[in-house]
Amino acid sequence: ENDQAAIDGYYEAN
Amino acid sequence: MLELRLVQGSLLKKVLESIKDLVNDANFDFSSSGFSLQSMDSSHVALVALLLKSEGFEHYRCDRNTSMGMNLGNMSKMLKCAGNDDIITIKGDDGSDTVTFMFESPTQDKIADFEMKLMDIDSEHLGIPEAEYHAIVKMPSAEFARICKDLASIGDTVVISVTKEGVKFSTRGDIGTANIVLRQNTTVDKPEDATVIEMNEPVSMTFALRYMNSFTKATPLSNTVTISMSPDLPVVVEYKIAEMGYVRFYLAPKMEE
Repeated sequence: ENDQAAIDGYYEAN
Repeated sequence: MLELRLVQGSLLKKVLESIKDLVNDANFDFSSSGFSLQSMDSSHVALVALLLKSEGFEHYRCDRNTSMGMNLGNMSKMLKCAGNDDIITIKGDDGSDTVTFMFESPTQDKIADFEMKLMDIDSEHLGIPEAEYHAIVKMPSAEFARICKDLASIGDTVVISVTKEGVKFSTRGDIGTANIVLRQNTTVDKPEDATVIEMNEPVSMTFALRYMNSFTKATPLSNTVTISMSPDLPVVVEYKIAEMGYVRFYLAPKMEE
């Protein structure tokens, strides 16, 4: 089983 | 005052169909150069970025930057009422809580307008910097859709690996395993049939097929799709919209525990 990463963990909020 | 006239109205219909199942509500950001949308899916696993430049419209007027919150399901319902050959005009007034979609038949003998309620959407806007990717694969969009559909019948995740030999799509499930390898193939009659692999370094990443299959709803927008991967970044699946812009899908990878 692999963990699903979150997209907002990669980019900063403007 | 906002007024955008798109002769190829089917394009807007296709754009909506490609994103409406991934994103429920989104802010459409209009400026003088065009309009854009950025939204994460409700699970914060994928992100959609849409750009349609003003040059692609027959008439484009946007007096000042404005953001309109729309429910994409409702917008899709309204755009489905436009014929595939219809000209679509989007109209809005400053301060109004509605947007109007006008549909004109090519022979001008049928004109319809649909007014849709806008909504306040408090959405987070992420800054996505330009990135150098380890590998960029350009391939026929229909082939990518076929591969995602086929693999989803075997497993839940796809491992995409790019090496000098080509790009490999692999999955594993209860009934067995599947591997599909595409080699670079530029000796084709039509450029859109080519598979082109630009690789700086080999890369192998795992993604949820459910999302990949959702992205392939954009297949009618473009004959080709571009898949950009680096190990420390979400994959970017891009469908270019001829001379107008793009729909890009960003998907966070599955990480090994």
